[in-house]
Amino acid sequence: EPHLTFMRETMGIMQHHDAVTGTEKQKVALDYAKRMSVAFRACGTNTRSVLNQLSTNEGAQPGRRRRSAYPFEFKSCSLLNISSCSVSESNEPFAITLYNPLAHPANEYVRVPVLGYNYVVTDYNGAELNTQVVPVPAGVSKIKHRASVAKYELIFLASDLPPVGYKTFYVQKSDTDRGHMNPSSAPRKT
Amino acid sequence: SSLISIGNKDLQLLFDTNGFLTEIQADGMARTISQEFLYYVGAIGNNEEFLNRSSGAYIFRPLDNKVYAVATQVDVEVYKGHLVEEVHQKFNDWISQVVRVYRDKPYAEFEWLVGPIPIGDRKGKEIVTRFKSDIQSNGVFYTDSNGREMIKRKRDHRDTWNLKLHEKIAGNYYPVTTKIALEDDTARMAILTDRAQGGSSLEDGALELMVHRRLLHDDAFGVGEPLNETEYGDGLIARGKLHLIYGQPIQKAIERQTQLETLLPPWRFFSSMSAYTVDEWR
Repeated sequence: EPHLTFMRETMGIMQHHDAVTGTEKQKVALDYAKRMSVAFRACGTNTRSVLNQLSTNEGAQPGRRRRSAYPFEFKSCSLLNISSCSVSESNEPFAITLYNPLAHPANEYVRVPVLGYNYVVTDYNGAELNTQVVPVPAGVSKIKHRASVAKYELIFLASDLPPVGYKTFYVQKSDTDRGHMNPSSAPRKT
Repeated sequence: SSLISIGNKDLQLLFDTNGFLTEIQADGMARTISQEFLYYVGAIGNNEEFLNRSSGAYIFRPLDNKVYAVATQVDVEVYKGHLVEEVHQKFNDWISQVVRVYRDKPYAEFEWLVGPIPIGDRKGKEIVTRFKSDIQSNGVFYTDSNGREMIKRKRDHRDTWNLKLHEKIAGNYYPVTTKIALEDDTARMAILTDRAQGGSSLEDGALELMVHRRLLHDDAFGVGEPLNETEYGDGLIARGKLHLIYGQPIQKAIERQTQLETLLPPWRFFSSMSAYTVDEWR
């Protein structure tokens, strides 16, 4: 509850006319950004707790011992807009969970920052999805304070996300060379 | 052909040899369109006179009503696959963009990256992106009201008094929360934004939106400091998306649907799976 209340209070502050229009002093803008960041981080604990309760792996594998109370991280990556995410940029397999806040099904092209271009995306049925890889745009990779090693964005279509519900996808590096996915730009025509 | 094209079965975008967008094919039409980045130089005023204030946090006020182009040629790279086709454009050292069309989406996405805006010439700059079509809009365009109904705007006009505009650019700018659009009997062009922006239609068939600004003088309306965000070093870099929807004038349902999906996208959560194989995860 205190986490949610901090977000509520922050959202209250963000209704001030200076916050809405951007006419606050620079120091105040920095404070707004800090409050929003803390509020999102605090509420991340709530979403992690809820999603772990919804997606418990007991039952699916009888007798399997749970590794911890909250086995999955369900981390938010707030710098995805500049193709940066510590989880997807590691060499480990990872899962991406998409929660659809709309009251109707949605289809979403998901873009995930990754290190290479040989990846397999699997849905909950075990079906392998079509994927595509494109390079992170040069303008983004040159951003001075972007602490990211991702060179590519992995793209796949998350179709039929249920209304106010979620789907999860498993992403892993492929052992076999999927060289056909190596993105190369079309030759410049003159 | 010297043209670059990207698209899907419903929508095609063509680019000229200089790297600029030049044509759109959608809804059975092939129409002329262009898109570029421009900037206004912020006015420097005498803040003691009410009608002669500087451009600042509260007001947009370009110097001399002039606009400047940022590039005459764009470096491009084209990537085509079975899910998305995209053109990476570099306009200059501080403006770049990705234009993309997904396989089964009815819109084109323009993901812009602007900044840090250079101020070495001691001039404040306000950067806009302008889409220019051949639609005969007769000065009429529409902006939304907080994502709800659309409000009709007419260039150089107010409904309830005879208007004499002294500042033709700033006087025609309106707030845009999610959408700006114009149309004629044959075609309609709508641009959806991902954040509140200023926007206008300064000539028939053209829509423009302000994407970033950096100013060196306070406008004396209260904030007491210029809009010059140097806390992170060289000034801020901003990145955002515009969605262009083009078609017959009746296609507004697509705009509403796209508006919902882009403003309320799925939340993403990442979990390391180093301890689980794909079968264990399932």
